[in-house]
Amino acid sequence: APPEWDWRKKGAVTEVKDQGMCGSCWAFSVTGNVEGQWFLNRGTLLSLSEQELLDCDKVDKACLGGLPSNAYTAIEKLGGLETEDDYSYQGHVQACSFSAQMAKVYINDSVELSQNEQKLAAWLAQKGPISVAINAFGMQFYRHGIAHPLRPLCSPWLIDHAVLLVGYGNRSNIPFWAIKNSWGSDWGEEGYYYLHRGSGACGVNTMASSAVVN
Amino acid sequence: APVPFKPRAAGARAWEPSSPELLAPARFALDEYNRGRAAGSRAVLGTVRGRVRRTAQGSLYSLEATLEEPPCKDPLVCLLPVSKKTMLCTFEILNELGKHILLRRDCGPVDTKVTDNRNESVSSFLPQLNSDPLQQDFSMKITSVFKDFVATYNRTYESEEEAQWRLSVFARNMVRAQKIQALDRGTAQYGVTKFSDLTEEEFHTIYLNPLLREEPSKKMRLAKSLTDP
Repeated sequence: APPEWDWRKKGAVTEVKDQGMCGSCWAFSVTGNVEGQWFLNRGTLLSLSEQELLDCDKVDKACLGGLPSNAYTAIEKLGGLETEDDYSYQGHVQACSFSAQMAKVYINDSVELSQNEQKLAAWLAQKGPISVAINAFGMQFYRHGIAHPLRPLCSPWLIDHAVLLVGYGNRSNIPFWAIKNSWGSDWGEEGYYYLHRGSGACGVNTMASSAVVN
Repeated sequence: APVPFKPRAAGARAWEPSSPELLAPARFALDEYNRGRAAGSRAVLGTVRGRVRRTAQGSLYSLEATLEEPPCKDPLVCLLPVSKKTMLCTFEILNELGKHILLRRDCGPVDTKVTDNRNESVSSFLPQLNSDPLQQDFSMKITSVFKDFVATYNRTYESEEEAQWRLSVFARNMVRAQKIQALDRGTAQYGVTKFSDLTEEEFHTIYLNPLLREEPSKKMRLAKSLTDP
């Protein structure tokens, strides 16, 4: 892996979104990943619809939570994702109104990634932003800087929030992951969370995955 | 990691209240505890109790002491005078020919966990609010910070009662944020965010995703290893 990488500087990441009062982080994590994959494979950055997943992914539970692995399958079965503009976010479940004719992107497959953070960094730099899930300990009060909670307080076994790795690097010799969150740009560092890299902090390496666009 | 403090087995004899004989080994233990710390960041001795055993080598002191850590000085995260951290320590000190030797030290923070309770107000949360000038100062500060929070994030509450309840949640959350801050090993700063008026349970229920830990993930194909370009 290169010593640092940031997909935001390369135009692969859309603006920070806000899931509102709804546990739909899984949908934002997956659309963020697909946005990056589409950009890297097709050259166009499109903001994609989380509401489509809330309404039409019947395996997951909309605002009550979901799993990225199910969401990839749903996108494949539905026939793609509409854009944010065409199927805008409401923050609560509605009847599915997806139209295959309106789909602007598709995915062909999805893969699980290594739990080795060095390999994750290498994958990210070469292939694009990664969907991950973490233990959200402390994030309710996070303002800025690199979070590195004690492991017993931020157990990898208590994963409860899905987010998107968009880059990594070092600040004052502290290695970090740059993480796009979905709580709006008025949270954290303009919507981003910085978490210690290399120690499996908060289980960041335990549920890494990506869509595949051919 | 902070663990609930459990004193080691004290044998058949109960701990004795503080006596003049315990003060010298207690001061020695405190000096050892503060070794390497700059003036102003040293802990001070609180209560001391213990017992002494006479042995062939000298006197063996088993002490249980509370040590008060100095209050936090970062104005962004240390709004609270209650932030003063108390450590509960046990020490075993041998006095041999007038010289103290520290044999064992075991310290942990005193559990000051604040429980969520809808009936609590700021004044019940800080019971000495009306009598202690420091607490009055805290009350004014936290109310002022809460007003800024309400303005910044456009919060509206249905009633005065609801606003008071949210103020008490906010105050408790500032204590929680400060504890998280104290235990973080990185450079992160914790404090007021747009979620500061939510209880932990509300935050988890509304914003987080319990399915990630409750439901087994569908097995996905493993990505191929990257090859050297």
